Amino acid sequence: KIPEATIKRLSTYINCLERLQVEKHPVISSEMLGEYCQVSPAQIRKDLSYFGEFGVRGVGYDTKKLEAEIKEILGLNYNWPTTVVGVGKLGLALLNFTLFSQHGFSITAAFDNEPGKIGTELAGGIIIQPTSAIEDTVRDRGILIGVITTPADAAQKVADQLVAGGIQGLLNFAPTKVKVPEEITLRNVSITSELDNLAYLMTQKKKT
Amino acid sequence: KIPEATIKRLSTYINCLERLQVEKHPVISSEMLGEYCQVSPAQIRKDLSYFGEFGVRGVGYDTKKLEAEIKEILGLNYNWPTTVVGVGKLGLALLNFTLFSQHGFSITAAFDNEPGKIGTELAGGIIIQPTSAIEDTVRDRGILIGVITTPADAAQKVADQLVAGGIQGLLNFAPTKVKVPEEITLRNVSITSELDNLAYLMTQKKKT
Ligand SMILES: NC(=O)c1ccc[n+]([C@@H]2O[C@H](COP(=O)([O-])OP(=O)(O)OC[C@H]3O[C@@H](n4cnc5c(N)ncnc54)[C@H](O)[C@@H]3O)[C@@H](O)[C@H]2O)c1
Ligand SMILES: NC(=O)c1ccc[n+]([C@@H]2O[C@H](COP(=O)([O-])OP(=O)(O)OC[C@H]3O[C@@H](n4cnc5c(N)ncnc54)[C@H](O)[C@@H]3O)[C@@H](O)[C@H]2O)c1
Repeated sequence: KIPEATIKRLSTYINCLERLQVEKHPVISSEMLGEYCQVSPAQIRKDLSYFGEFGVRGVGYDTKKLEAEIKEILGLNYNWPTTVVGVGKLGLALLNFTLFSQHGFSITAAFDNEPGKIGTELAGGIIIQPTSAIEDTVRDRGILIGVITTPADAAQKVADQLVAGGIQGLLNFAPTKVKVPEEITLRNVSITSELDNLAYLMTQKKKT
Repeated sequence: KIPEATIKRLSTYINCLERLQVEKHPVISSEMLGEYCQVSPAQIRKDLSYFGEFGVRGVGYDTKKLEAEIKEILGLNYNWPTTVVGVGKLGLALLNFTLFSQHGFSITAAFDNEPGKIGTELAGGIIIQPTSAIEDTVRDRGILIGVITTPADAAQKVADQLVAGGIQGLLNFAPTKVKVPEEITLRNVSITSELDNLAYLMTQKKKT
């Protein structure tokens, strides 16, 4: 089993490899990739070793090729139709974040239950729909991923509607546990855990 | 070295333990904690084993005591004065998220460079200040953590101002690498990596 931390680092290597291509570096060493990604070259080599041989010893990695190989490992060479439910502050920040589409996630629908928001047009021509339309829209558009950015007390009902429509993956930002059938892949995002991890690292630094 | 994934799971155990106390469960098993946290009991026991012995074999864990012990491991039994720079959609969502304060992060200042936002009062009585005031305010209030939610091109300058004021830790949401001195603890947050991880897990499930 490959550590989740490795998967998340691979994701950040994609962004670095894109920047390296923009800055005209067709071939790079793990040292250079490490410099761009703020990760040690040894960690990069270790992460890649889970998936086979990459690059040529003594020469380095082909930047464009490595990016394509990592995208294939992560399953990003497909298109993942995605929807956001709960178009509040967090939902809106995610809807406007253009990096998602570079990784193959195309946000094709958005839902909310506030009458004043329903019918609003967002960037990219998406029109906010009422939550009563979740099931049909998910089915009709073959949406595979749902992102929940509603208040905690609404999250379970929204998850049920997304699952009923045929969603396969859920990213939940609401601070509550949602129950989904076994075949659905569910991940909970916690920015609080990012802060806690930062506090832990700062406390460790003080001790040394 | 303790895996970062373990630290982030410990963080989520705190929220579960708080809910268990609200629902009047003074003593719990790792099975029950696992049910609440959507983590296997074996993973919980493994995570805790990095830090010593917890609970009583055959009896279980004291819910309140375990929460306090985990908070101490993560360094959350202190108060961490925090500031947010860039009060846009993401910044505002973080400023309004009450769970941070339960983990000891008290947001005591917010900064932006848009004239129309400066002077606005936010929840909790925080008044948005101009970025020119970052260094003095961080120093005067002993702010230890900075959260960067500005556009990417502003992130480095903001990081420099926070470091000059005496910040010790930085949480960067802008999709760019910022350089900070060795003694500063920097973590980059990528919600894209959460989606990539979800896509990877969904692709793996299809293969099995
Ligand atoms: N995971 C984290 O670390 C983190 C950080 C910040 C916020 N949050 C959480 O993310 C969620 C969104 O935060 P926010 O600041 O954007 O809040 P917000 O209030 O700005 O947005 C919530 C949106 O959900 C909509 N909504 C309410 N009930 C709904 C329902 N039944 N169905 C569909 N939509 C509904 C509201 O109309 C609103 O547009 C909250 O649950 C918050 O606790 C999590
Ligand atoms: N890490 C992720 O996965 C992720 C997800 C969504 C957004 N983002 C990033 O988070 C950041 C914020 O996103 P958003 O949707 O809230 O954007 P936004 O445009 O709504 O907010 C940006 C805020 O920064 C302020 N600002 C601009 N220049 C500044 C400067 N020099 N100093 C101080 N403040 C300045 C603006 O006035 C605005 O209030 C962006 O960099 C975006 O790319 C990251």
